[in-house]
Amino acid sequence: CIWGQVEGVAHSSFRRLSGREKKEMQKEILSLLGLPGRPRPHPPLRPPSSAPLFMLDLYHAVSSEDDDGPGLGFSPEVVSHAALPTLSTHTPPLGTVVSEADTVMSFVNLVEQEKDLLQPRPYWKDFRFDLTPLPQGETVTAAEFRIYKTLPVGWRANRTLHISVYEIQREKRYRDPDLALLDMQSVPTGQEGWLAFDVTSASNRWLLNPRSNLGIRLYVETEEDRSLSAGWVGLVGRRGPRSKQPFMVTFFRASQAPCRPPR
Amino acid sequence: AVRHNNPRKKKPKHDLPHPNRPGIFDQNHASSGRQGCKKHELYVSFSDLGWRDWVLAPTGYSAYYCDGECDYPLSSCMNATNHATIQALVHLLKPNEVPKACCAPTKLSPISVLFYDDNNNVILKKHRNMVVKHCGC
Repeated sequence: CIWGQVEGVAHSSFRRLSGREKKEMQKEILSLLGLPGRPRPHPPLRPPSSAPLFMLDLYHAVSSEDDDGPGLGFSPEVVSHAALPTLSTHTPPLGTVVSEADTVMSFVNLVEQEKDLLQPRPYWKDFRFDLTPLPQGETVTAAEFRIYKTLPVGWRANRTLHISVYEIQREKRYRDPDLALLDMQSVPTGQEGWLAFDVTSASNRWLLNPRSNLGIRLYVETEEDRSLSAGWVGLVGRRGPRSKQPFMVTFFRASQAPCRPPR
Repeated sequence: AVRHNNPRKKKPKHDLPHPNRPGIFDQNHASSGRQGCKKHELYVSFSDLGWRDWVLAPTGYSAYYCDGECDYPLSSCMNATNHATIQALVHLLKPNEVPKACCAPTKLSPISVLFYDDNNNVILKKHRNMVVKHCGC
């Protein structure tokens, strides 16, 4: 009805919207689309990094599914599997989590710490994300930590690596923190591509209590339980190429039908 | 039979429409300058709004809307519901009491928007039932 009125006004009086009216109309469109408005500071003018590239891929997959009809059932593998970044090359059903998500947010990791390699094993790498701008009134349905693995130099390709991700639950001075296992994957050393770890349970806790967000810790071990540094086996960190930097992606579902306050 | 309750206006001699003038039962009635109910597009370009630097996708928003006549008979291409057909007929019988069937969305689809927030995070927001996909009477 709004556009009918606007167009009706335009036709009958053939007048252009005034500056103020245009601003009002923009606010209206922002509100209708649930857009917060132009971010401060300006978005990066550099080429998009890994998270925006992944999200753009996801956007095209979701939009094409919306045009063709809803997804055909739940396939968790799609969510917690490295298949997602290849969305544009094959179109598996997106699964309920993705197709029913109201909001999907990607978080660039803020803090990255690695154990000093001169210290005794085990070696670990910590990642921490700023999840504070979580959408209100929405619940986490799934969350993934995504890290890219390149081909390490000087490793036999057929060795198996066990990569495990823990939630850091309580930090202790001069001692290792309390950890809770979130996900683990065994991959051949010669595998290259994105690895996705399911961190949904931690995300739910962080959403309910943001101060409990102490980040996640990643360990790499060989079959003989020998601890390796993430960098040795080709896991890319913040200092890697922008398009391969680690990030987190979280899927949200609105817990109630969004009611838009009348303006 | 409808009783005419305004005696002043004299009914033309014969009740049936003139044979060589298109009447309301003729298919081409809707095409006489008044379009049948269908979907129209009003494209809102995010480039025009100066948002392209922070809205990654889409490039614009197709605010489709439904407009057009729902004149009896409602042909199948007008995507008319049975109710609309009955209402159009009752409107003929009681034009002053029953409104014509209206042209409205019969199928809606979602729209997704991808944008940067203040913290440089990228957010994909989906709004259900946001875009008119089909119109009908």
